[in-house]
This record gives sequence, structure tokens and C-alpha cells, in this order.
Amino acid sequence: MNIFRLAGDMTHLISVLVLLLKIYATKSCSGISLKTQELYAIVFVTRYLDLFTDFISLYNTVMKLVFIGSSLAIVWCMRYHRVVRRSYDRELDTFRYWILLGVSFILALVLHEKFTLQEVFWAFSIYLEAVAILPQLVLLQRSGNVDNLAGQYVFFLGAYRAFYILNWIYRYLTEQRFTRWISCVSGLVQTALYADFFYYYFISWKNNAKLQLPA
Amino acid sequence: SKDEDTHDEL
Repeated sequence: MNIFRLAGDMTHLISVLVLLLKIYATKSCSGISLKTQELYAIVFVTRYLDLFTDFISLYNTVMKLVFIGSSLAIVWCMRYHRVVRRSYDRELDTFRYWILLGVSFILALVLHEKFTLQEVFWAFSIYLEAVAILPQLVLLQRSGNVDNLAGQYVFFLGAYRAFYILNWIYRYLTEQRFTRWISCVSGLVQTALYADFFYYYFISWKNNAKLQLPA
Repeated sequence: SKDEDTHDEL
């Protein structure tokens, strides 16, 4: 464990807590993409298949349970909570995410560390996480008003992967055997997607204008 | 070794 990875995990945790806070405090999920939340639930479930077989540390196990639990709770809330579900932008959240699922799965069948069920699903979850934010970015662009909690959610989500890139650089420099190419390349693609969002988010913040993401 | 194969990152 290094400071970059700890900072990344904490930032990731904050992004989930911000989202839970927004939904519980405002009893609304306007501006939040259910599709991105469902993709994240799939990411965590397929990535943590080793939850009960490999014990890394108490921290690792607790964080896995928190991420799986919170992502499923958010999806449940947005789908079934009688008050929250009414504020879901159903007609705006129309990203065809089956494409993301299909491409990630095919890529995982081709590119993985070992051809075992657990490793293929692990690679699938890494590729899927890189693109899981797309429905949310499209929804932000369409809904125009960057509800500040939704914007902050995306901000922390992007910052967490940026910290992980520093972590991979640190591990590459300090460990003789670096085998995290799948995570590293996928993480770079993911952060590049956020960098784009951050640029337009910063511009809109500076001009105090509405967020205008390019079509 | 075992620990190198398992994914210790979240």
C-alpha cells in the first residue's frame, strides 16, 4: 500500500458517499445516470469474485464490501425507492450501454492475465470501469445544469483514477516485477475521458456558465 | 509467487 493508492481509495470512497448523500439528503437522483450506476455495480461484482477466496487484508475486504454494497444500494434506490425513482431522468439517460458491456467482455476474452473465469471477469471489470462513466457524461451534457453534487461526484471519481496512475508509476519504480499493464493502460484511458470532462467543467466554472460538453 | 498473482488493488 502506498500513499497514492490510499488517497485514490479514499477519493473513490468520497465519490460514493457524495452520491449517497445527494440521494438521501435531497431524496432526488436528478442528473445521475442509472446506467453508469448499474455499470459500476457490475464492475464491483465481477472484480471482487475473489472476495471469499483470497484474503488480502481487512482493509481490502472491508472496502470491497463497501463498494459492492453502496453501488447496489444506489441502483436499488434509483430503481425502486418510491420517492427517489420519480426524479430519475429516464428520457435523458438513454446511452446504449450494452455496447460497453459487449466490447469490454470481448476485449477481456482476448486480453487477460490468465484464461480463468476469475481473471477474465477481472479484466472485463477493468475495461468496463474505464468506460462506465460515459452514460453519466452524456447525461450531464444533455441535462445542461451541472447539479453541483453530480458534478462533484464525477470530479472525485476522476480524481481517484488519477491517484491510481501515480500509484502505478510508484509501483513500477519500486517493484522489480510490474504486472499491472491491463489496469494501467485502462486507467489511463479512463482518466483521459475525465480529463475531457474536467476541461469543460473548469471552463464552465470559470465563466460561471452552464456546462457544455461537446456533442 | 502467490501474492504477485492475486490482485491486491481495489
